[in-house]
Amino acid sequence: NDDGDVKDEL
Amino acid sequence: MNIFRLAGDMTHLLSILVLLLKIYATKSCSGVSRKTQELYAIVFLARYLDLFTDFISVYNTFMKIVFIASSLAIVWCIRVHPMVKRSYDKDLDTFRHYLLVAASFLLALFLHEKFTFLEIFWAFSIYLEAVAILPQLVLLQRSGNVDNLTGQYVFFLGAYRGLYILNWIYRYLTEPRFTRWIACVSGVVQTALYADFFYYYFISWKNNSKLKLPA
Repeated sequence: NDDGDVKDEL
Repeated sequence: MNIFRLAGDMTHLLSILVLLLKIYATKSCSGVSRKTQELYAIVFLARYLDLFTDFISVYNTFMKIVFIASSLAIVWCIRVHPMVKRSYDKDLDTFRHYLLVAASFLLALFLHEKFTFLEIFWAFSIYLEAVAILPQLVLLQRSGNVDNLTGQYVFFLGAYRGLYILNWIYRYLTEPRFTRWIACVSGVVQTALYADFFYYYFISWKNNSKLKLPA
């Protein structure tokens, strides 16, 4: 998603 | 990506491979809690709802697919595969795991980063993962002796989230706006639940004796 807190962790 | 998170993901993958090896090699799931496996399948399905909408990296997508596919395959094995199904400790695996699902979802309705469908299911998956090991730990205490592969499976599964805690500390120190309180607090609770297992696992490793959890 666009805002800062992209869930980049598994 | 930092070394702690990569080590955590690899340890998590290793735990799954060890469990698959145990089930495949021994054609048995004795000592394995089907309920914990079902909870983990729910955790991955709820957490990776954004699998097709948010592309982070090939690695991220690949690992999400591996986690979802392997957890569903293990549940299928224990529920359906005739050889494996027979070895399931039905009367030892009695934890009321649907209560864990209900409590985690309820908590996610109140405690989340944003009140959106994806964020609530993500928080739900984080809380559920923190307690998903409980049926397995209860089963190990009841079943007395623990076979090596099952013990290693639980050890690596507990260790991976411990490595994630180091990852969160590292990211908090190096990335200006990094805060993941929900995942962090849950991760600490999750790892703490393994404390006594880690202790007995260390004792059995030190004395080169069979892993035994006190009843």
